[in-house]
Amino acid sequence: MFEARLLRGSILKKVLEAIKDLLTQATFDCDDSGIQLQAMDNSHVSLVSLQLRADGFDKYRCDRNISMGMNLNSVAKILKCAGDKDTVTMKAQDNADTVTFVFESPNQEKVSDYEMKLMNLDLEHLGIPETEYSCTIRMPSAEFARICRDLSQFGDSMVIACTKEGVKFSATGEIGSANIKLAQTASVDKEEEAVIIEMDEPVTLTFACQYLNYFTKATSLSPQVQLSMSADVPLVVEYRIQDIGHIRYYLAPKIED
Amino acid sequence: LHSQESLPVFFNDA
Repeated sequence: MFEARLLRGSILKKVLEAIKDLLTQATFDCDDSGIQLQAMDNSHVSLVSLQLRADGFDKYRCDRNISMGMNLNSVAKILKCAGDKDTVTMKAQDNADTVTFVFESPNQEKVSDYEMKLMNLDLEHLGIPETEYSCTIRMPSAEFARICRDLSQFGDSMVIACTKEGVKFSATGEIGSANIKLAQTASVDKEEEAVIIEMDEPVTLTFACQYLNYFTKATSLSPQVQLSMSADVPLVVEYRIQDIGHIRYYLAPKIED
Repeated sequence: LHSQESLPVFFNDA
């Protein structure tokens, strides 16, 4: 028996919004530590890694490890039926071919359940090595979303250059060029609003705007985002989900021909 | 000009 109950059901709604444009299907791997999902987009340029820890749920039971392959469009449709303040419970029997989502309104006066067929997915699973990154940038997630949106008007690619002075986002295209420089916040009153840079080596990398814009669908999950970069390796864009886990996106860089 | 790398170039199959 698998059962995971979350009073803050809107978290699951937001998680689906954060992955459904990038992934069409994915496997939710559940064990007694929690729920994990790892999947690449169709073109194998980016990867989503989601972790929701068991202790972040209001009730969590997983008697046997269970892998549930799901069509994410279908899951998103079902979760759209949940109210923002609803409690969401996911349930499945051992070896089941369906999963059930139960939504309860705060006053318990409305209870809905949706049963969905599971899929057998044979998806490639990548081993992501532990990496010490040369630069990590923490910044408000809404600011990052704004920068990605603004710069994608100028070109398909965005250059992210991190030095000890700050971080510069640039794009160039037919209409011209755009540069956005963020300096490290001098004094931090509210950590959520700060730009904090940790740098061992300066790094400049180029990424596809389209994927960065997909990643920013996670903005409502966290007030801050962390970008981790080293030369010639994928970028990591991490949104921490309060008290329960994180969603990380990996994006392969564009390399000069 | 830049060309897009693919992710499995960096990460091994688990």
